[in-house]
Amino acid sequence: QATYKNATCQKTFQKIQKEIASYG
Amino acid sequence: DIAKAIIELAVYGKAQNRSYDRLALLVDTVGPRLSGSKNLEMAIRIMYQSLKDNDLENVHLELVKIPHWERGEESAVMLKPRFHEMAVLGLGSSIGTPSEGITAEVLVVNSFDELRRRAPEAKGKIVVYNQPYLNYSRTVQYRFRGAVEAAKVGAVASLIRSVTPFSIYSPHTGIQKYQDDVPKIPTACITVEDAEMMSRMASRGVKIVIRLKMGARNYPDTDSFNIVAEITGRKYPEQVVLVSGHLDSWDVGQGAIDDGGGAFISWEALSLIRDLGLRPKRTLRLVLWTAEEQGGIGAFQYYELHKVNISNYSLVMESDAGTFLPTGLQFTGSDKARAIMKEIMNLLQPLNITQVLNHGEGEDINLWIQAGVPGASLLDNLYKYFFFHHSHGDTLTVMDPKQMNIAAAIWTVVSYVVADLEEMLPRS
Repeated sequence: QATYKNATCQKTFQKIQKEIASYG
Repeated sequence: DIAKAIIELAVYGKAQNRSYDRLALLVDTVGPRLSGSKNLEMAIRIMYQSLKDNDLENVHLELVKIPHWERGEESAVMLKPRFHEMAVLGLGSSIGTPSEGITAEVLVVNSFDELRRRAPEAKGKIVVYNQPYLNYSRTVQYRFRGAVEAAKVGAVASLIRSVTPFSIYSPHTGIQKYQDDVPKIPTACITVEDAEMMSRMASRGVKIVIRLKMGARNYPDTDSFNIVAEITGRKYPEQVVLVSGHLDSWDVGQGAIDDGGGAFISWEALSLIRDLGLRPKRTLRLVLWTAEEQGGIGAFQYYELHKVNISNYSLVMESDAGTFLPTGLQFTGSDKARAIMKEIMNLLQPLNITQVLNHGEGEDINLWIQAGVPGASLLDNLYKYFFFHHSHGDTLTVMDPKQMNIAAAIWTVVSYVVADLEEMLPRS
């Protein structure tokens, strides 16, 4: 699970960008 | 196409004007909602039922002890150099005057520095502050600690120029705070017009005498509630995106802009997501705070109760600066989180509102932000906000349903997408 406890982003920003773009 | 669907529904579709209409019904029915008042109690009851009727999940109340202050009858009359009945609004938590009032000569000052310089003149007088309006956060210091500073130099009451950049003879109330080792004196706000007039009179060497009567009373703390409602997350239900506004207000006007609008676009965010049949990966939690105006009392209680789960809060959001036409989102968080928020705000290009600004904040979310949770607040066109804030003018008439639709759309897209991303927002 993506909890804050790990504190680091597991995904690259490019992947997150792509994920966010899918909402648009 | 989720962002597009949210915008379509909120701004052009069936849900347009809904948050405005819901707010109208509440503020016309209940009126203003002062901490400790029956009005606030009734508003909480109505909202609790409304959120249940809206099929939101886990709707519940969380108990908070809140201050109970009532202003009572009040008046300020200039007796010298001429008779003049002044508009006045006592400040929250102020003590009252004796029933015959306090009649005293006035000392007008333009700043705390001037008050300290002229301290020997202040004994036994009513101190009138005629501080210029610089910006809200700086100028509000006079309202907050004007009575304490005046009492330190022996004044018997303080009258403070209303904290507003513009006035049509409108006094503005707000909270003030006494200090334990300083005598408590009655304190109220007067209009910009009267503060300036007395300043001119004083500069001409004219003696001013005022009779101030205030029936204000402080009662023991009373029970109130934060209201919580949710759309439970489908994948990470224990993780939370918190979206909020405060339900209490001052006891003047209708409390429509402060903070009816913020509370109702926050509710609207959950309603729109529910209407679209969406369920984000993590829980979207609506909190309607109680007793924000008294210093974030409900928010403090919520933080104390829930901080044990702080690692599960992805984002805390509060709208408490109006719901006029939005200019963007204020955000506090790590650089990585900011980059993500910028991507999310790009989804709002159809509304041409995509800015991510600094200083995401709010009285009710600041504890979380200070503890490292990313925080966001709605920034809108503040031009009119402080004209009406805390005055009898804070009514629904000032608001615009179309602007509220846009504010609700932004609030919904941001809260939904952050709640639905695979990962929580990264912290510093």
